[in-house]
Amino acid sequence: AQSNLLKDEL
Amino acid sequence: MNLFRFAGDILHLLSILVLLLKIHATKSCAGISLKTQELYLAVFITRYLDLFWNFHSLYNSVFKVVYIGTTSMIVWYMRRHRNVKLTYDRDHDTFRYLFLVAPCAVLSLLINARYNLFEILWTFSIYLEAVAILPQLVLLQRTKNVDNLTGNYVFLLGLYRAFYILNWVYRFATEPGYSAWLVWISGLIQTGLYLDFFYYYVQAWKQSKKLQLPS
Repeated sequence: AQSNLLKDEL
Repeated sequence: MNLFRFAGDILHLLSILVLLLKIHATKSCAGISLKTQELYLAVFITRYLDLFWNFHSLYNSVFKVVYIGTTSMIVWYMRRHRNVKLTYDRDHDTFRYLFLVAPCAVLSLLINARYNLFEILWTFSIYLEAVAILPQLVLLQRTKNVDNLTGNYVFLLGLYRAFYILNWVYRFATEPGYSAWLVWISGLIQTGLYLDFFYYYVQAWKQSKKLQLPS
């Protein structure tokens, strides 16, 4: 879940 | 999405457009590091590989395409345009890609959230973005006299990173469970690289003088 959270940024 | 993040993305876009317009209008890329531009292109391509299957929002997708497109145009101008390529300062732009790419590649294999190809490439892009400005900063240092648009380009890029830090602080305070150590540390290092430049940029601005970096 964490890496998906990170990937909402550009 | 918060205002800091939005401001950061807009500043990032603005910095790229300032550079592209400068090159287009003056048909000159004097003072611009092709190495930094190619490293940014590598950053965008390795990070936005997921463009086609990992849809997050129209906003993100549009920015990803625009960042890849505009940076490709800058690289194309500097390498291929018949007049612009003659103005490229290759004798001073001598920073070695390998010094940056190799450590980032090794680090992304060692420290990542998940061990698969796309996760590692994404992590690599985060590390590489942190240091991709170095060839540009070295080139500025070598050429001493920095023209206004080049100075503004680097300043806007640094400002974009500063706003991303504010965005993280805001998210940490408002989103329960939000943490992103890998991105935070890389981002802090990246922003730190601009501090010296910022100092001289603000000094020059206050004295309304041309930006000159010390030797």
